Amino acid sequence: MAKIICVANQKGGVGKTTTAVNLSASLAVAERRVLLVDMDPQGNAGSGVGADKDLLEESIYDALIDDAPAARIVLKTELPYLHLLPATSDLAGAELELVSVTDRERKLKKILASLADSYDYIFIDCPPSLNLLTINAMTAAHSVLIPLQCEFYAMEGLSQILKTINLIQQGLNKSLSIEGILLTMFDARNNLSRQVGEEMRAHFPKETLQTVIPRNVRLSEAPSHGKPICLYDITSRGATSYMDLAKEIIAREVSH
Amino acid sequence: MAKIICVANQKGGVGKTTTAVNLSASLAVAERRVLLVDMDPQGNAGSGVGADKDLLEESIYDALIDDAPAARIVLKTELPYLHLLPATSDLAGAELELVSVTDRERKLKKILASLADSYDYIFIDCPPSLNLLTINAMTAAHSVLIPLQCEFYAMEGLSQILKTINLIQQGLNKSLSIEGILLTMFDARNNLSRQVGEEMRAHFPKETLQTVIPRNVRLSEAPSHGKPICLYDITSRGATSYMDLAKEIIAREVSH
Ligand SMILES: Nc1ncnc2c1ncn2[C@@H]1O[C@H](COP(=O)(O)OP(=O)(O)OP(=O)(O)O)[C@@H](O)[C@H]1O
Ligand SMILES: Nc1ncnc2c1ncn2[C@@H]1O[C@H](COP(=O)(O)OP(=O)(O)OP(=O)(O)O)[C@@H](O)[C@H]1O
Ligand SMILES: [Mg+2]
Ligand SMILES: [Mg+2]
Repeated sequence: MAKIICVANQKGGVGKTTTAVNLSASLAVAERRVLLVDMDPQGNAGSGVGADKDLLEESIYDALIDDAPAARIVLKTELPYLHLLPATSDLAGAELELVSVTDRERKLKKILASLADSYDYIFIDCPPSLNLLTINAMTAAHSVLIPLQCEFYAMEGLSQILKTINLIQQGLNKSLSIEGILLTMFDARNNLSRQVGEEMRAHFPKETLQTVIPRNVRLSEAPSHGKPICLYDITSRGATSYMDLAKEIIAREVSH
Repeated sequence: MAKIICVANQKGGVGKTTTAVNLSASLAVAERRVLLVDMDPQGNAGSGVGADKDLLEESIYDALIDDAPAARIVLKTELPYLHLLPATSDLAGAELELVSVTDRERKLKKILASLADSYDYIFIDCPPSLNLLTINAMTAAHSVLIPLQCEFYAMEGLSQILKTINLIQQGLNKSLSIEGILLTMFDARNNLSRQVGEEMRAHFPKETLQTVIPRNVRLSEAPSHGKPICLYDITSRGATSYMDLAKEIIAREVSH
């Protein structure tokens, strides 16, 4: 039975897609069966694993709005243990189209239930918003992984996502937990980065993950080659830090 | 009569707020009367100019949803020629609340019409989405300024925002133009940055602005002090590049 983790933060550009893509790929390299679900109309997670959005006949939009069977939409990737449920820009319309649908918040949960037996992990990449798409992801997930860029505006937004998780825990998904807060784009030479890191460990000691993702240009180059970091440059600090994160996530499974 | 420019890009973390805050502040230093409108529920633009969101009694939400007079909500800032129309997290609810309202796309246009005579420029900071809040901003504006981070995922999203602008030009706002595409977080030592810069000048020579904003840590430090860059560190490359941008925007006024 798959563990479903949604990668969310309404602050933009904090490393949600980079984390969803590279953590999925690192677990797939460790031969866990992984499904990466793209719930962002930008479709960046798909590009990050080499999917060509222009060739897609169906996407997650068709499963959410027209009840198309998700198993038909799932794509293979270059990594044998990694599959993708892709998104296209149509998904931007789903927000308004879902408004008047019954059980609008639980659509994704039902879709993933039909797939969960085929995977060990399912990761959901969320858009930079706390809209119906992100609410669907948090309702379908067992836990939320919150990437946090080590900058002021990103810290300021943390209380909003924690409040939203709390609301979901009271209603739509009582068993939702916080998988962890992941410090991203950390630059040890930069005062602000160090301050944010210290503040996070002081105020959120349990939630802040041990693994820290450094700022590493190879991580931003990899998507232009349609490859996760472990295929683009396995020797880079970006690749080793996401491998460390995969080990930390697996270790948490064993101890829970 | 104010020139209304909306700062938009659905890709997250590309420098929308940093641009809206620092361009507004640079024009205010040049004694243009400027109103900064925050249409992002994260409320980052307000923090960037020192507004304390917890002290706010009213925000743009009250003008959009309850027709509160905007002039009553506008706040002064540390810069005499810069005013702020602030946002709070309530604004996240406006998206669904506006769905069934008549003229839902033109609400902001009507609000700004009542303020336009008091300003030379009005800048609207948009959330990372092409939702009703951003559509309202594009319908109210004369032009769109598109910050573009020099990275692969940001380039990938450019066609979506250009498509949305085109749709708005055909219906809701026929006179909407592109003020320009602004390259942000440019790092001359980084191949990817240089490649994106070259590609943008080759494919969008007219739209890509002359001014390029370099990656500069002082820009990310300034918001934690609640100050635009010109008040936090006027000697920084971040401050001079936003002053250059202000000059370029003013020069375009003269020649149009
Ligand atoms: N650790 C890192 N080091 C260097 N660059 C990074 C790192 N993580 C992400 N990036 C780059 O920073 C940009 C933002 O990251 P990403 O797109 O993953 O964030 P996001 O939160 O998914 O953004 P959005 O809010 O638009 O969905 C991308 O161009 C990405 O390549
Ligand atoms: N030129 C720059 N150099 C260094 N840091 C920058 C620069 N521009 C912006 N930043 C920092 O990068 C982060 C993202 O910028 P910003 O928040 O302005 O983007 P945004 O597009 O408004 O994000 P969102 O999509 O969440 O609204 C912020 O922490 C900001 O301080
Ligand atoms: Mg993303
Ligand atoms: Mg912003």
